[in-house]
Amino acid sequence: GCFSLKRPKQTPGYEKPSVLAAETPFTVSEVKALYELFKKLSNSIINDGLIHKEEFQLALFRNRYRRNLFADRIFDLFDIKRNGVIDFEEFVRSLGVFHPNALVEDKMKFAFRLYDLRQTGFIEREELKEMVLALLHESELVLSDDEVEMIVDNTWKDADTNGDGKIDLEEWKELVSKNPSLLKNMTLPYLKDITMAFPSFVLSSEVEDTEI
Amino acid sequence: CNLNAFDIISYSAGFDLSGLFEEK
Repeated sequence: GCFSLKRPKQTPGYEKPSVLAAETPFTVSEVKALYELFKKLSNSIINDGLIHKEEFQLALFRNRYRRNLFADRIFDLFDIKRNGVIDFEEFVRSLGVFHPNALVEDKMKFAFRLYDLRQTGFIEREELKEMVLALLHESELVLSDDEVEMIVDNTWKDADTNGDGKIDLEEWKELVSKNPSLLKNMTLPYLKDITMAFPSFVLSSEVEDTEI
Repeated sequence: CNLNAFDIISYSAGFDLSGLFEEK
């Protein structure tokens, strides 16, 4: 009754911006800026305050029906509770990994899980080849099967250092430390300026930051 | 051929999350 009158219904996961700020690289103001962004994304097709796969695709590709292996994997990893949608808490926690100030360790683990297509705890050679083929399919690049095999083989030699036919997390970390560019997708510079991108409520957020 | 398979993959449009931040 009275309680609900005082408290407008909020998006699931939005109840604790200070908790989210404490547990991610974002400040409370930035969490609130992300909420503005989240509201747009999560109501773009279905007005329910949750990001559905099609809304995610619409944001990335301006086309709700465009499928992409890697976008699918990112969506699945953002969907921490694995219920088919991304709520605000999942959105903030997952984007936090892409923050320029996030731990490299977290970025490495996220990328590893992304590439572990079948979630076996290892990146397998077949998965690597499947990902290369998926990229070729979406690009103009044409390579013969022999060329693809050669690229995958060479990478595999560098990566599977213990020669057991699969890349485990430790091997992945070694490979990344030798080739830091492999993590370039794991940092989104936009996240440094998120309050500038969504300034409409920054003033009120700053007041609340001081109170907290 | 020194192309790294993981480098090739990283060019996928699926990794470009900047679309999330663009004005709709």
